Amino acid sequence: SSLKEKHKILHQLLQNSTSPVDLA
Amino acid sequence: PLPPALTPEHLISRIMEAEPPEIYLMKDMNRPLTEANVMMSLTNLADKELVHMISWAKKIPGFVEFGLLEQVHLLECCWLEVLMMGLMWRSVDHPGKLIFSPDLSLSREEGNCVQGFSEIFDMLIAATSRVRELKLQREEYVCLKAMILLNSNMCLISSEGSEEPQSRSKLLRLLDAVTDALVWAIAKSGLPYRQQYTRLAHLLMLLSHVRHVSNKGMDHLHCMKMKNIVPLYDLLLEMLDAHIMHSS
Repeated sequence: SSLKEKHKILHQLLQNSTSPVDLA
Repeated sequence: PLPPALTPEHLISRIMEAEPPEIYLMKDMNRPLTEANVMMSLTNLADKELVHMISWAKKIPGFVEFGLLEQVHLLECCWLEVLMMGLMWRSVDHPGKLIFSPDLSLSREEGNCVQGFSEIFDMLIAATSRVRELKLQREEYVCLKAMILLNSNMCLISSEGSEEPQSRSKLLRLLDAVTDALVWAIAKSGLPYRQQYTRLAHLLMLLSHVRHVSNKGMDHLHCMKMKNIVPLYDLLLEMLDAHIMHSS
């Protein structure tokens, strides 16, 4: 869980299918 | 992790489709060119590019078959190399300049306003000259970038006692497939056989320069952050911190 906390955005981007255009 | 029917040609076409779009800074480059302004623009751009990089990695055939932890490690290890490879590719037709985005290019003199940047700038310009000299083709470029991603933590993960013993062999198989694709791309040029394998060696040797400049760049960015010259936000900060954590 601490790893997930440290890489919150990276995990989120790897796991979801949100278009980078929406996030950028 | 690859479907067995994926030929080198198909693999390249999938990797080409994964290419990120051109990213614009979307704001006037703050003038005058001060250290803070330049660094602010570059980190802003890098943060945007990173978001697209994650999406690019997920489209590389086989990448999403790795565990989440493995995916995180691979990206953490290679992100600045991938950014720099893209920078070199964009700058190849502009000797003496670095094209960070279509709306942000800097000459060596302009880059000098950032302390410690001239050495990195010169290394990037020299590596870009080598890319120009080799007349790197787009298909070769996309293969090299995928190889940077897949090879990024090869020497950091042990072949014994790995948490996921299958992971390393999967990674090696995928790397072999991308190597086959690169060999296929080189062969397409119609070069004599001997020149094909010397070209393969020259292209792969580029990667050691990219790793070297990336390490220099990572130290520089860390230094800028420590001196509070530029505030880092979001994904860029996360990726830099992860790298520093691994190094220490």
